[in-house]
Amino acid sequence: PQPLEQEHHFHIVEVSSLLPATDVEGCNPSPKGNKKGNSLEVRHKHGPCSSSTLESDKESRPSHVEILENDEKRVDSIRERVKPKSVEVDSVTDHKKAPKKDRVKQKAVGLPVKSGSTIGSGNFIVTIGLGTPKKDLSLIFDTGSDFTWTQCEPCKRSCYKQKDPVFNPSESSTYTNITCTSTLCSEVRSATSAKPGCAGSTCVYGIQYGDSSFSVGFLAKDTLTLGSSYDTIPNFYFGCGENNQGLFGGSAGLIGLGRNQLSVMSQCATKYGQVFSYCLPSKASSTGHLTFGKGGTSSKSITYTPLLSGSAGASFYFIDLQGLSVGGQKLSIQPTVFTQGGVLIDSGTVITRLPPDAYSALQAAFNKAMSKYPKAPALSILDTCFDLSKYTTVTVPKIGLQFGGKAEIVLPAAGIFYVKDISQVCLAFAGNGDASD
Amino acid sequence: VGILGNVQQLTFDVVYDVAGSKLGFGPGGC
Repeated sequence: PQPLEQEHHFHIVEVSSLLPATDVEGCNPSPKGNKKGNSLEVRHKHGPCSSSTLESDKESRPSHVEILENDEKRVDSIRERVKPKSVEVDSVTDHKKAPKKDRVKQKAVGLPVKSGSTIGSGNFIVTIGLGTPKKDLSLIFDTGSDFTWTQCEPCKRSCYKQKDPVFNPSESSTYTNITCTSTLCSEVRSATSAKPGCAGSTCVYGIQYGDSSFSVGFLAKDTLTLGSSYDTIPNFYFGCGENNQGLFGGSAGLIGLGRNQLSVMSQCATKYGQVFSYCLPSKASSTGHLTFGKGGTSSKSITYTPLLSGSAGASFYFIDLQGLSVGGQKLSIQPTVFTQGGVLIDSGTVITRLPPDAYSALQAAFNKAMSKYPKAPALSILDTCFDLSKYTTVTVPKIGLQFGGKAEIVLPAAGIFYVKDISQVCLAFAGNGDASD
Repeated sequence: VGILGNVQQLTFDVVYDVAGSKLGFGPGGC
């Protein structure tokens, strides 16, 4: 490419800048982090900014291969949830028993038993306050699921290790259990993909994730407190987990920002108008924000694309991806390639998946533009990898995504690669196995 | 050990305007 064209359509990046943060760097909170009162600081679950709250989790940090394998499990769960189906957990009324996979009944022939499970947890955490007086809890934030839950004393069956003190309902003056006859109890089914149970008169939820992690406990309500301005949401419905097991990374539970009536977004609709925004920290050693309400972004140049809603996967945020470009060249991809299975955005998925034909086109164009660099072995699901160990700077084609409403985003260099180490730098996209996924 | 997160969304502000039925991206978010 000519110099001017190169500047427009290629990133020229120092290889060292692609490397992920390490603990040695410590935590450097982003100066752009939103400081508004209705804003929560977003931290990576395993990064140095989490060390003050999740120190005990360091030894359980996953490897890169484990991160990618867990990501595949999450995406498998999303694929199954988006497909039309009818499944139910036959009973979660006994909270002393885990909702094991073999208890998920199939009603649609040929579907895998895991199709009733919801997606695995994401990588980013925020701290909220719960109860009166409020107790601070670090929860995984997730736009791809709906149900908010935290571990609760007395942990009748099991609680995994978390850094924050476990929430104790008996110490909150505003805590209330929800009865089985409440309409909110029936809403649990769509929020958790599992039919709620009943213990005495109390509604019992059960939620199982794609990696077999789960939480079972009481549906409850209490006061939720958000941000430095201590915005309060009275009567916030959540799960008070008495039996919790899985890879939640030392967090106290999960906050669901999906589209279901029980999600935080829906429950806070009156206060924040069904608008929220986030920025994921650009390095694990930095911080981002999760902000409720309008005006939460630090950037003035927001490009919008319509949100789509479909009958399948009603909890998810579907968007209208129409095309891809590499190095300024639009790829030849039929528009129906993207509409066949649909496209959704999810804060908890690490690697963007593309339909097979779209991924093939992206891979071919990217390989062509990167042909001067030696290839490297595949890393789990990532099959387009390069050895950049002999370079101090590299020229990388910009990747653009075109959305409905004439919106386009061009990914920064950090959004193009997943870097295991400098000798194995991989294109951070993967192909779906089926065109209808 | 360095951990990477959800790389495509890094450095963007992502705005979910559910009431307005639109989703926004803003560069240089954090």
